[in-house]
Amino acid sequence: APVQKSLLSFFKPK
Amino acid sequence: MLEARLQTGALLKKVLEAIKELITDANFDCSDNGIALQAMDNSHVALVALLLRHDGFEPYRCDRSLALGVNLVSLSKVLRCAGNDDIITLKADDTADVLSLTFENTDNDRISEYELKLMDIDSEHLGIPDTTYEAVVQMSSAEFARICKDLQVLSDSVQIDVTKEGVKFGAKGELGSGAVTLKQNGNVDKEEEATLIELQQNVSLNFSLKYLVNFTKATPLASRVSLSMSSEVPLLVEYKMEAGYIRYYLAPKIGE
Repeated sequence: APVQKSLLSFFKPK
Repeated sequence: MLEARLQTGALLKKVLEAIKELITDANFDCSDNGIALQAMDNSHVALVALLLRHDGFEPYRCDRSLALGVNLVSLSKVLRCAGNDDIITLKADDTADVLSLTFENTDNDRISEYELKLMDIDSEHLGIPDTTYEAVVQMSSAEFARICKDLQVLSDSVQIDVTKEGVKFGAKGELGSGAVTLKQNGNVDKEEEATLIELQQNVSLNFSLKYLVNFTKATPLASRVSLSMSSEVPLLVEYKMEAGYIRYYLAPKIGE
């Protein structure tokens, strides 16, 4: 089954 | 200091209803531009970005940028003390240790005043890259809410497939499977109900329904919603308001 990704793997802290 | 008077106080009540279950504490970043908020949920799967532009308030004054750290459950409790037709005024001084809220009824013969203690919140803002999405679906917000709620009966996840013919929401679970397809129908009489698709490329993505259902708490804020998608990037769900927006980003579920 597909695995939930973290948003932090797409958006980086400024 | 901040002074922001909102003719339609109900808007603020609805905004809080739309975010308070996803995030507990957040900074309201006040500047010339208006009041903004960016916060992630605790599990780092979803993010809310809110903007209430200055021109939605009358008057709006903010001489210096301020971060007002708010417990959203507490704020929404205080806002429940405001009538739906009340005018709401928010005030904070530069020390930002309390947020003053004044609720005036339309006859202007009942004025209530509350003060909410503020807190220091260490929040880091995330940089959201500019994205040209492969598929953008604009549809009725009520329809989107219904589909998410209906499919939650079947599964924790939804697969969204967008082609130029339409958008298909499908779910599979232990009790069976289900799918709802909306055909692109730009010519329908009721513009508010039309499903419109801008497509560079077909997309097929999986998302958690629990989060999507949570996002649909913003349905009372806008009759339309847009879903912006590209392969293997977070989904953007946007509700546009007259003077601002509420945007939710949701990380996809990706197969092995």
